[in-house]
Amino acid sequence: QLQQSCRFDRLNAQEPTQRITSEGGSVELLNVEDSEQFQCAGVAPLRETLNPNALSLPRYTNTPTMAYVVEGEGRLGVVFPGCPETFQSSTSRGGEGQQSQERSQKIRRVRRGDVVAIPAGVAYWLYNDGNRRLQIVAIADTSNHQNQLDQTYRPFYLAGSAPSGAQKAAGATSIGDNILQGFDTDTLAEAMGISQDTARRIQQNQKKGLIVKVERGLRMPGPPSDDYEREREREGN
Amino acid sequence: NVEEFYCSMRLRHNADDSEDADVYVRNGGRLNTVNRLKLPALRSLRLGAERGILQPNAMFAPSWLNAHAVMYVTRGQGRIQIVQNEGRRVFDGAVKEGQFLVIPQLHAIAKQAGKDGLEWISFTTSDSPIRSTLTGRNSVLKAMPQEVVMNAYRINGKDARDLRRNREHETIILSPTPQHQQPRA
Repeated sequence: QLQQSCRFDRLNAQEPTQRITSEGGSVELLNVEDSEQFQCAGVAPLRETLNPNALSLPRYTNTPTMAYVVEGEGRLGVVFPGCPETFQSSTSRGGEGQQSQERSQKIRRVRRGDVVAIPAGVAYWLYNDGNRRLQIVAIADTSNHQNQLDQTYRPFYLAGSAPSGAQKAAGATSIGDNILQGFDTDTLAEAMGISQDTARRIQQNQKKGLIVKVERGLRMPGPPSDDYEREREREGN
Repeated sequence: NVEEFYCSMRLRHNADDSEDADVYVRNGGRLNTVNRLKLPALRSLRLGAERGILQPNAMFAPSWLNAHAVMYVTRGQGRIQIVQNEGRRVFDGAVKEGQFLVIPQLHAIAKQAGKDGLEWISFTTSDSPIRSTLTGRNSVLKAMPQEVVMNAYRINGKDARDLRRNREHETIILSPTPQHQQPRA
């Protein structure tokens, strides 16, 4: 109904209006409730900046997200339910081998110029392993048929929490504690087969925000940068 | 052609058939999903269903679905917790036979059967509902590198390993552990 009543007869350029600063970077959002043009387009724009060695915490969202890497490079982990865990390397090159590598790979290298598509409800995280900041801009397609909630962009964080005061600053976008916090500690401990102490610890809100600093850097398997470069060169224009 | 297509369309699929179960756990229960692969007519309806049976004190692992679900308890009773995106519990209570409950899309849910078990049917607003879990064989945490889990939760390697692996041989249905034999519902 809203889209039908949209006329787009007065447009203006806008920048993000809210900023949630965490120890490892920031998430900037545009309050769509105040912007008729974005409401009409049915999308919520956002910008995320990660400092070197920063980890943007795992989350899933109610909308499909289309992102573009403005600067920097890093690793993107996308967790599809039922797929093999973490990164599986393959020495095969080209043909079938290349295809199977793409299907099973859970950690992808992203860098400036890459466009990334993430479906709704699929958990993902981002890590800046470069020596400069990593910045992405994205739209959350709130009017997409995959979103069956309201037209608000809703990230469901699996860890961390928004710093104090961020909830109010985020305007229409609701970001608070991680979803594990919502479960009874005893239930969580039993479900995960862990001690109550560990369960309590993972529920804790460190108030360090949505992007955390990784002191000694993450060591994890994944496609090395030089392989990635060769891949790009081979793809050509 | 349209008449032929609709007139001969299969419209029935039995969700109680234990041999058709997608998940079966001894002492835990079973889960039968009815999606567009099992019943192609659901493609046009864009709806699906899940039939769940939990044995006494068994648990349905914390998880979320890519669609809304409307659950109806057909037998027994249990405790259900539903958490929304800000980490706030929007439902925490006992459910019993005859009750409906809406589980909004992507909201995390955990179920624990009471002493008589818990049986339900859920109707989903997707013909191919996909469930992500926080524990078990297909846990999203297990699918992340250990270092990501360690840094995300600020825990040591052992705790991260426990978190990712302690229930790795289990599925969405968790049989009761010895220390959790008593129902809390």
